[in-house]
Amino acid sequence: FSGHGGHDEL
Amino acid sequence: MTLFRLAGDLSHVLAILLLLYKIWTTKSAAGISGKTQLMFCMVYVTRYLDLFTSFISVYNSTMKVLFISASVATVYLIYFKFKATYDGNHDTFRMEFVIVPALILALIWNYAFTFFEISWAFSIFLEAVAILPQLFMVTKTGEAENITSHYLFALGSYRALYILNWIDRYYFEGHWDPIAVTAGIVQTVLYGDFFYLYFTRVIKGRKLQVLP
Repeated sequence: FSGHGGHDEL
Repeated sequence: MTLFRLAGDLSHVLAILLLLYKIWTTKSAAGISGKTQLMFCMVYVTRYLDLFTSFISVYNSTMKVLFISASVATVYLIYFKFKATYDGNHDTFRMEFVIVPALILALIWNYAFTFFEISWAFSIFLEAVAILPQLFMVTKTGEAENITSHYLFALGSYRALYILNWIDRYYFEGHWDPIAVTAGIVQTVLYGDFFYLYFTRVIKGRKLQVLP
């Protein structure tokens, strides 16, 4: 996750 | 993608399908909290706003579509198709008591003061407490059908497995998601009492009864 790269977990 | 996260997602999918199966095959929403399902709908819609803007993987997008559509279908079955079987008298938890605090907290604690990140944080906080109406309903009715307790077990296990995933990622990748982890721990702890009843009763083939 990162605030900018989007959240990669559901 | 850690094994724990995959197991967690599959447990989550199992829970969602178990609930749809129960309502569809018994043609009844008895014992199911519509309020919890409404809040899960809110959780998925507010969390997956990035469905069309950021592509992570086919798996990620597929699951998002599945969760949103399955939760909408579940709400439809409860409040429309099998409305007559919805036990509103026992589904009395005040949703605003969890929705408002989740929103306030999301405005305070988020990764960026943007609509998307506040919506995401709100979704994470709301998911942690969205099961409360269902757990209250089980205590109010004093029992739950077996398949409902299996549904709750799969649902509770999903975020418990995510906690293992977060430990794994912290250990191997060295970073963690404070908002998701904090909410995930609260969410799993709320199932504590249910897990106890599940392991001491349902596993032994007895009905899940909340002892008066």
